[in-house]
Amino acid sequence: AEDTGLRVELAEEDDGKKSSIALKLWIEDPRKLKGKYRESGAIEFTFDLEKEVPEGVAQEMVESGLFQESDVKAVGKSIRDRVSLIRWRRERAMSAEE
Amino acid sequence: SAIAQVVHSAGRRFIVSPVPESRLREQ
Repeated sequence: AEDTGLRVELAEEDDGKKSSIALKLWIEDPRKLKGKYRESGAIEFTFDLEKEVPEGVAQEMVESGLFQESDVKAVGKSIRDRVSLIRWRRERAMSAEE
Repeated sequence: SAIAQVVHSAGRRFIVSPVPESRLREQ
């Protein structure tokens, strides 16, 4: 995978049922963050698997002043990659149950 | 300044955590 210096992990155990899940975005290069957030290393947030799109959350982070507009695509992609993996794991678990 | 900040955006909360000390030492 291309190295964006951003990594999204689950911030809680996935029970496979809830549509809203806690995620944590790790920022390897703090220079990606804006102003007063430069000393930060991670952003925790909830993501609704049914109602939300990763790019929308990335845009909210930019609008909240966390990231530069130029990083919106990289942030969105990092969230999308993790969300795809969560969905894939859930689908696989469901088909195993059947 | 090792305190998490909470940023609110349209009903969502972003919890911004500081860099762990172990990582600060590496930099």
